[in-house]
Amino acid sequence: PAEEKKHDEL
Amino acid sequence: MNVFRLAGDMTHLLSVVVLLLKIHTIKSCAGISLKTQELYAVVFAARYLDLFVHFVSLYNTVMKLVFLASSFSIVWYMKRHKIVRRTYDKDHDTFRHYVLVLPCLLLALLINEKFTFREVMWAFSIYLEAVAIFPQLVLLQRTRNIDNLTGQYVFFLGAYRVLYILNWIYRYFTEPHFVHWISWVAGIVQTLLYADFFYYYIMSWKNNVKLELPA
Repeated sequence: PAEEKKHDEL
Repeated sequence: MNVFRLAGDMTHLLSVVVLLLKIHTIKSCAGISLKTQELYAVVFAARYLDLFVHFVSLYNTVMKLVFLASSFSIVWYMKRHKIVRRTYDKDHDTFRHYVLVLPCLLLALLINEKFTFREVMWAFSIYLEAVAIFPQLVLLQRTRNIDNLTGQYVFFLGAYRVLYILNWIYRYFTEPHFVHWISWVAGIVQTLLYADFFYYYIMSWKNNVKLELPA
């Protein structure tokens, strides 16, 4: 599955 | 992580540190809008819900904790601290910030990356951050006196936004499918809000005059 869209920014 | 984003995060951290320093050392919050500080506390609370459920990096977690702690302690100082609260200019800080919260919440329900509680709250925090500075800018217009630390606070916040836009440009060209319309549009709107303040801040600095915002 598509890697869960991560909010990697603050 | 790229240099623009790191610089942006550090500038953002600096803006909060300058503010806490001001309030803690001179025990005064004159010129600071409590409404804006409350909005920022809500922004961080809504955005960092996943603080413990999904780990990005140590840096990310530490910075989230720092932003949460600092924004809530600034609100605490301005509302509860027996000396600081007396210096709060509540007669001028009258911007009805719920006028900003409701539309952001509605917009987040309509436009989000996925209709889940966390994603809606994330989008809400992005929209709210875009307008959170508004009460502060209104207060500065009204009181017209911008002391150094308040001016520096708004300046660093604006600089953090500009650096984040550079970070997005960099990531767009270096990472495939790096597209985040929600952050980009809201981020650009937010940065534009600072544009006129930046203009007057730099002009006053260049002409070495006290920073005055036009009525």
